[in-house]
Amino acid sequence: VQFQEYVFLQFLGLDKVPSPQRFQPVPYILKKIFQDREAAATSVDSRDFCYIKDFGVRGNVLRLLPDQGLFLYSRKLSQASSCLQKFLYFNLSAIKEKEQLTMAQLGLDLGPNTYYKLGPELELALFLVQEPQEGDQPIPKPGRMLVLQSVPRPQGVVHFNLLDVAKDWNNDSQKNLGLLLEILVKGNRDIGVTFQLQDACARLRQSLRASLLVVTLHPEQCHPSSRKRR
Amino acid sequence: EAIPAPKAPCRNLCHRHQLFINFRDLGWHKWIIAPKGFMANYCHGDCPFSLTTSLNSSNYAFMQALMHAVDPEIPQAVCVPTKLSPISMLYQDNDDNVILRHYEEMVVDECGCG
Repeated sequence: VQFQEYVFLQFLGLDKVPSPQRFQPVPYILKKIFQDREAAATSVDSRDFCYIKDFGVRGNVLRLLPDQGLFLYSRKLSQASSCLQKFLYFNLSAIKEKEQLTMAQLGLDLGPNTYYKLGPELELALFLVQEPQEGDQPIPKPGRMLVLQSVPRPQGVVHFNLLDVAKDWNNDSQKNLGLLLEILVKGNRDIGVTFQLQDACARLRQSLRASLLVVTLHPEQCHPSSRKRR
Repeated sequence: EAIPAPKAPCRNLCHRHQLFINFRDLGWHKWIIAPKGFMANYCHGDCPFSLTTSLNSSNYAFMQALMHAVDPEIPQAVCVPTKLSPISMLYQDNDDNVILRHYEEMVVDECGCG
């Protein structure tokens, strides 16, 4: 029997068979939600499957969008204590028109938690890029500041809610000019320490991973649970 | 592959037929991370008047079967899903996005005359 593949793919919300070049790591939270649902689907409780209790939002599609931006190397670092600057860009084109965005969570993975190399304290500054980068500009011009947060050491994952920004981008893709992340080193800068900081910043450049986890609700696939069952 | 139905006392009567679609058979295991496939069960079989009261049927089916017995021109009640469950799929698309998508009412758990 000729399997009508393209019809089935369309049903899955895909326009062609994906052929990923490399497999992305699946974050723990997506595996957990998947396994919870597999277990719930075989149990009798008819919960609302279009509600994601782990995040407290409604939705039936979760997408982990990898960052497609690059590190920036500008001769005149914005401040002496600057550790690194990175342009972050997330492609939202996979979100279909009828889908409503209900969550957009930026995740910055600074690196594995370890018991050694515990310094230095860092400050994370995240800016919205609101103007296209000019030709001779080494780095995009930082626009509105979205986040300014200290972290005790370059380890672990920090999350930021970017729902309003993502909704703007999703409503008008021209506005999606990305984000500018700057990581600064806090604390003293005497000579002896500087060398360690360069080492810490180089490690951070190696380990930093950024991703945007978006949740959308497809109204046609998530009719209100009031639908009467036989 | 079709999973052989248990020896149903009356094989022609309305009941759930189990069918498992293995994504590897479609070559989709390269981009679908989980599950390995899904149960594409379907409902099939007769809904005779004599059994509508026992085949997990709706009252409407009982009346339709009665009318079919009186006037064969009126179609019999049909074998339809009476209990469905959802599935979730974890897959990767062409933009390196990892997607977890949830589909309601995808798997037929029970059938009856409706």
